[in-house]
Amino acid sequence: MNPDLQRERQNATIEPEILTNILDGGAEKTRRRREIESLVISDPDFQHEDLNFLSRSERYDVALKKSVQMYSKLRDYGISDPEEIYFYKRCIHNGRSEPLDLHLGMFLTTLLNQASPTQLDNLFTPAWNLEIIGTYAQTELGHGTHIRGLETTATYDPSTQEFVLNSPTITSIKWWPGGLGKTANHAIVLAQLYTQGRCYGLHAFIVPIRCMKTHQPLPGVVVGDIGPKFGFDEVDNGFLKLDNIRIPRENMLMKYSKVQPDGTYLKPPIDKLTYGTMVFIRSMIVGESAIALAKSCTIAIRYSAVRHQSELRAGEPEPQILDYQAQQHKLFPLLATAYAFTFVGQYMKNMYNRITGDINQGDFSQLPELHALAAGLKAFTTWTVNAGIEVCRMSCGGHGYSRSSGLPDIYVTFTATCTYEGENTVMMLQTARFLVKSYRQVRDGKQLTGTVSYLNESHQRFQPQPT
Amino acid sequence: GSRPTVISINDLQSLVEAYKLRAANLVETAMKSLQTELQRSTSQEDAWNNSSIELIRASDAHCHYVVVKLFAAKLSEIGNTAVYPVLSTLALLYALHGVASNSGDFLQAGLLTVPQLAQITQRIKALMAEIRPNAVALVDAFDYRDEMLNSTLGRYDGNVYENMFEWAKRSPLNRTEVHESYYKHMKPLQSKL
Repeated sequence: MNPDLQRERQNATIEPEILTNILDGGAEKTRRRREIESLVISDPDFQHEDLNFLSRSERYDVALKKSVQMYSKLRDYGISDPEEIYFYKRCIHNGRSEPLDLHLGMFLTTLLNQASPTQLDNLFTPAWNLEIIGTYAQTELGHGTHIRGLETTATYDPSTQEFVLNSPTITSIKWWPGGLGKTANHAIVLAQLYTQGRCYGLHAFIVPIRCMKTHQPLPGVVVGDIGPKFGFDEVDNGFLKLDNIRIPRENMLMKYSKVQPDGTYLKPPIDKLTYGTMVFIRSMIVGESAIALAKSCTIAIRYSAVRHQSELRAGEPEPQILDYQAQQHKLFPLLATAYAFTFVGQYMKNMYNRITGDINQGDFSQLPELHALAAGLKAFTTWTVNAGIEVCRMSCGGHGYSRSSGLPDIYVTFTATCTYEGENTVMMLQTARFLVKSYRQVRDGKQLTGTVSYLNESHQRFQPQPT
Repeated sequence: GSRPTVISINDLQSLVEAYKLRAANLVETAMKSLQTELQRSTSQEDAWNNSSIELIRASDAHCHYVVVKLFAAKLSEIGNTAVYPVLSTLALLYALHGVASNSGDFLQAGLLTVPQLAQITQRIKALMAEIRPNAVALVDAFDYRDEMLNSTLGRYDGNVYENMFEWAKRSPLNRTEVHESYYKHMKPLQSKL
């Protein structure tokens, strides 16, 4: 053990284990998390060369092998709690994205949330068994966060009771979805629904894209990898162009909105439901922010305790970098932020579960606040952490530039959260929309609840008072 | 009569209150901008676009308030007497650093005086000195095993330089003492000299 670190630990006034329990949400959670970590770390199937030493193709190969192994081992170990599945996967891929990310995180989740009972019976088990390998195709080459601008069309043909899926322009080609390039054989495609000559907005369709035997792209489907990126080297983020592909009517996800055989459209109770999965992912990203910053702080602060440089008093040994106030001012506020965001992550997860429960009871009243808060906090935390990781990296001096520090990998993996699942500026404007709506409700005399209730108090405060 | 109260920089609840008023103030500012734009008979959409700077700042402030509020609320759940003061120090540092980084907002809202800014800087220094002895323990608490952290600089045992050297020796470029490209490109050039 490095003597500096040893002395730091001996001089500490707190026992890290107690804090670990608080951060995990309890001692049992800590025990179980470590148990799952050990399952991965001691498993030879998950050992491999440092990814920094491999080519892109080799990295994809390693990631796919681990994902396939993960699937069978999940069953072997009987890990079924969604949070534990999520954590097991995180350990295996060390926080990196992997080719089956969207299959697990979006495809299966969307089936559970939006498939009708019949569709669920037909699709879920094959998807769970990886016969159907899914992805979630929403973003297009020319269209990102503003999903109402998507151009892919799904036109209903009552004579054959089929939908015709089409990519009418270059900008409508689906672009970015993980696993789409080389891995998936089905995609949930978000498209503008046309029936009886009218557009009814975005709906989700299950579209076969590769043959389930040969894995070759199906006729009319143009699919492939979008090429190297800043990070995400293990993932085949892909493109998908559909040339008037016909799918049966039953392939439209119809738990809420429906199209009848004659083409009649039946409206869902609330149009925000197609956003449900996205709100889930944004709530999880808040937790991801905390993890990325906590890792970065761990690296930078431990190394600042080990690293000795410069001179504080002439002739004396070089002090630990961590004793310089300037270094503390870089790192300690970020350390505090890592704790803050960990607690916010816990809160968002609980809030999402609570309100999803309400929705299942038919109570949609808190969905707008959840939607707004998930969007705002996703932007707020990811922007803050994106900058924070870079501060941690630079505070390690030149060695922070080496891949061996781990900080470049954390950065290139994490920075994508500022633009995916909703570009941050757009997220902030979504939250603003909610704030403006709340403000106007106060002005009309309504008493607000939740995180915006302060607008009631401040409304009195900002009104001119008699003097 | 409607002037908001000024921050007490040692009281976390007072800071939560200040963040709330700052958020409210920025929402109010955004609303005024929208109204001003609309009075110029701009369309709703243009008014919205021409106010987006204020709107984003209002959202940012709202989120910041929620984070500070939740951190303060978390403290009330901490029963351990050794951990509570350390987490309280972190929470205070987070809140004060946020005020210092966004001091313009707090000054404009009348929540902060200029002399207080200097006090806050001194208070942040004191808090950092309080945290310093526990800095390593606080990151140890995140409990990342070396295999999960995947960093030579952040190894638990701190044997950084030995392991950086070992890692470098495994670089693909070092598989041979002389890389093939030397024979392919450099040698031919040198043989012509």
